[in-house]
Amino acid sequence: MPPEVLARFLPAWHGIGAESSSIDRLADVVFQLQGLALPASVIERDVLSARVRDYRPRLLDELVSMGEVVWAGRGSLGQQDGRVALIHGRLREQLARRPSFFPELYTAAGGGDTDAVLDALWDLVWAGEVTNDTFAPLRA
Amino acid sequence: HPRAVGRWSLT
Repeated sequence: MPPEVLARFLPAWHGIGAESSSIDRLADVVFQLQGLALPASVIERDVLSARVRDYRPRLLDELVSMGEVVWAGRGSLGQQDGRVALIHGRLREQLARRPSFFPELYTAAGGGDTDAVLDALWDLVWAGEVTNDTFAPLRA
Repeated sequence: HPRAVGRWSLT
C-alpha cells in the first residue's frame, strides 16, 4: 500500500475524530485495541479521547466496573507510569459460563479480527487465568 | 497462535 494511501486509511480505520460519544463506541475502541500495551498516562489522554467524542473517564470506569473491560499491567515505565493493556471481558465471561473451544470464544468476543481475539486469549493465558485441556497449544 | 486445539477454561 503506498504511504499516502495508508496515511489516509489509518485515521479512518481507527475512527480518529469519530462523532460517536456513546459507551458502545468506547467498547468498540477497546475491542479494536485490546491487548495493546500502552503507557497508562497516554491511554485516556491521547488514545481514547481521540476516538470517542467528549470522552470522559467515567465511561471507562463504567465498562471496567461492569466487567466488560479488564486492564492488566505490562511492566513499569519508571516510577510514575507503566504500560497497561485493556482486554475485553467477553472472553472471561464466556469462560466463566463454561469451558469453550475457540470458535465459541470467538463468537462470544463479538467476532471481528481473529488475531485480536487470539491476542486477548493469550494475554489471559500468560496472565495465568486461562488454561487448556491439552498441552498442545504450548507445544505449537 | 495455535487455536484449533483443545478446550479453554479458567484456571
